[in-house]
Amino acid sequence: KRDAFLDAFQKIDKEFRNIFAQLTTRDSGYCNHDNCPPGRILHGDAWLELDNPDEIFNAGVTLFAKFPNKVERDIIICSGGEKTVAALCLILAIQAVKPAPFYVFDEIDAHLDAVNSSKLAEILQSRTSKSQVIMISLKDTILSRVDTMYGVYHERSITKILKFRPTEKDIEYSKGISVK
Amino acid sequence: KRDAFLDAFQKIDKEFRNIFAQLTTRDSGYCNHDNCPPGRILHGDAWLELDNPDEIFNAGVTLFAKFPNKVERDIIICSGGEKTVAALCLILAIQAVKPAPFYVFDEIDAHLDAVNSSKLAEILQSRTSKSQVIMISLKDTILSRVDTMYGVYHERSITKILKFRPTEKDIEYSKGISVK
Amino acid sequence: VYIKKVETRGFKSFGSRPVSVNFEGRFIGITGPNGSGKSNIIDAILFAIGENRPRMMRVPKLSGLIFDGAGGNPSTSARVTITLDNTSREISIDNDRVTLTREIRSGGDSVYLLNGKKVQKSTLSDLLRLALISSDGLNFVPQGMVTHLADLDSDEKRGLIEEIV
Amino acid sequence: VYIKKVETRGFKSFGSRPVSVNFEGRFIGITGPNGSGKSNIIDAILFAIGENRPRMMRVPKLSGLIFDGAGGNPSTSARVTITLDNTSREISIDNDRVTLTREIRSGGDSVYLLNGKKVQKSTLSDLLRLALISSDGLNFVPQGMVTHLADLDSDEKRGLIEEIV
Ligand SMILES: Nc1ncnc2c1ncn2[C@@H]1O[C@H](COP(=O)(O)OP(=O)(O)OP(=O)(O)O)[C@@H](O)[C@H]1O
Ligand SMILES: Nc1ncnc2c1ncn2[C@@H]1O[C@H](COP(=O)(O)OP(=O)(O)OP(=O)(O)O)[C@@H](O)[C@H]1O
Ligand SMILES: [Mg+2]
Ligand SMILES: [Mg+2]
Repeated sequence: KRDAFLDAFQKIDKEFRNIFAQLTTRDSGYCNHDNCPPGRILHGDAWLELDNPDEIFNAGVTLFAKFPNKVERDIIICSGGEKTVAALCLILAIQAVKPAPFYVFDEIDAHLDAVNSSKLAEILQSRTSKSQVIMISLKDTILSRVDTMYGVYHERSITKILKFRPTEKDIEYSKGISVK
Repeated sequence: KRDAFLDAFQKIDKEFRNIFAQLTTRDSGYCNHDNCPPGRILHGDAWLELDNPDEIFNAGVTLFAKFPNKVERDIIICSGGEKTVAALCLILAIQAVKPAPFYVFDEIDAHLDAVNSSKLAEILQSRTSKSQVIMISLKDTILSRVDTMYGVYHERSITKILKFRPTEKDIEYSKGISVK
Repeated sequence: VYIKKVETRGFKSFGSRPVSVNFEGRFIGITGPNGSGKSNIIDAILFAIGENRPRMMRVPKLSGLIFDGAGGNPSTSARVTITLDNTSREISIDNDRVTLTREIRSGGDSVYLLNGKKVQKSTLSDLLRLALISSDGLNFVPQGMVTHLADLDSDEKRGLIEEIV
Repeated sequence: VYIKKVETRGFKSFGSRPVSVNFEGRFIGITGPNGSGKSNIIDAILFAIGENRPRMMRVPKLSGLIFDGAGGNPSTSARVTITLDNTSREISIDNDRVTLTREIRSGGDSVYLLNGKKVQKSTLSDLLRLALISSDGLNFVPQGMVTHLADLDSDEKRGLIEEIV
């Protein structure tokens, strides 16, 4: 039981570090302190730690995160959006360890700002080389990267679905504006 | 105890009905079924019911909601955004029953579409005739109605705050784009 | 394997008449106003692959998946068919297309069909599990799940990893 | 009564140098990237009006409100002053301006000042309660509260109303 847990923990942690660095990658212009990496791309780092490696099942797991331009902190005192970023990376890491042919996400971008949303869209898009990704969202940032877009609306007491190419005008069409 | 509860319940329910109707008001063009109110403005209705008026403290309270163009349903089977609308109205109703000089809201619009967000902005704006409203949001819909806007950013490891007039360009400036 | 088509009849807000949507491509976006029926599409997929927990499809009990009539005539049963592209043969059936159909009546019994033929739920579950299609992994991330995971304490985080093992 | 100014020194991410923001108008909007420090402004207001539960300000214990130095020198204390407009005399002090100051050291003791003079916490609480300023009503709606309330079951909804009484 301990070995199986450690094996899963290490695999998830490895994926988690990798995905968090990807999602928090910024171009070097984003750096706003003195020790900016020269020319290199700036990215955050995060990792999982066992609170007590000798008593794994009597202790917890702590997630540490160092966001771009920031020091490392326990995720517990980070902001709502930062916690969302960490939780998303954890989900994506667990999915990478236990892959599936298709993934379905329902408004996972609700608390993300524009920069984080567009990085997330990049990562999800890269996933589509191996699997299908179905994404429900109310925001243009992610929707503008999809292959095909479906506008859902409610008329005469039932749900109707319309397919359209994601161009700027169309996205406006289905984003909460009443569909006649 | 029973009387005090019933008194609060009735006051909250009365406010709740009123606010829900306001937040779900749509112009009559929004109506998409046969029994459209002629010329009248379309709005939803919602109310609170005691599950067992004889045993108040051994039973629950159910929230029923009839959204525009829809039939009445228990809020439990409604959508995430519809539940958010109902929860917001409940909060605003409780605030109306126990008013305060200022209110502070932190990203309460996260799961709302454009139509619901802009109706919410209208209601919050009307509240400012009696009280001060401080609203944190990542979306333009609500922010475009405020008196004064504050852009918060992180630089050299600390938080900085900038005041600016809410115009289109400015809002873009602070919405997640790295502040140099 | 990926989802090519979802067809419903009498399922939640899709109404009693047949509704069908073709999913084209690998990166699919779904948008629309609050309450329009977006999450119900996910519920339809979960239902078709055999999910039995009503809470996962946001209803008090399975019969709550049947179209309630919206003031008119309620449906007597709910039926969902999903068509999967199986050119990769991840599902061990020698067919480019695999259709999964599930129908439930108000009494609560479910009938499962695989490419149009009745099967036992256990046969279907085995086939899907081998193809890594399941509703209890994190491949379905419902509304609110991310904020819920974001607020886990350290014991709950350990528990999350234990579940994966 | 409304909030005219918030000043911090050594409080959370605002750093050890004094930071001050003037709130103009009755409808105030705050925006900015994730992690920039928006919610910390609310925590500063909660702290100044006497909130003692660390969880309400999203820290494990009150000393977590002190600027941690972000890799450099941490502050030894956190101090917040909020200036309230009291022309309506809702706070029973005969003054157009009322300033509330709270300071906490890493040991955890708090010092409260009202218009610059030390007061007992209980005196302050009474004054604020009469002016309907409190941190345990629903006048502060933190991030995530709405989705939490949206998922309450019927017993929890009754509980919510009981708390109001
Ligand atoms: N004691 C402290 N000293 C320094 N920084 C701190 C302290 N406590 C928390 N922080 C930092 O404050 C930052 C800002 O947090 P805050 O929750 O205010 O962000 P926010 O603007 O509300 O973001 P979001 O949009 O994600 O909700 C976090 O990154 C966190 O690491
Ligand atoms: N058995 C049923 N019959 C008919 N309608 C139903 C049934 N169960 C749920 N509904 C309705 O389905 C509607 C759509 O729900 P759904 O959760 O899919 O919306 P959504 O598009 O995801 O919205 P949101 O953006 O708010 O999350 C709800 O308004 C709900 O009342
Ligand atoms: Mg939904
Ligand atoms: Mg915040």
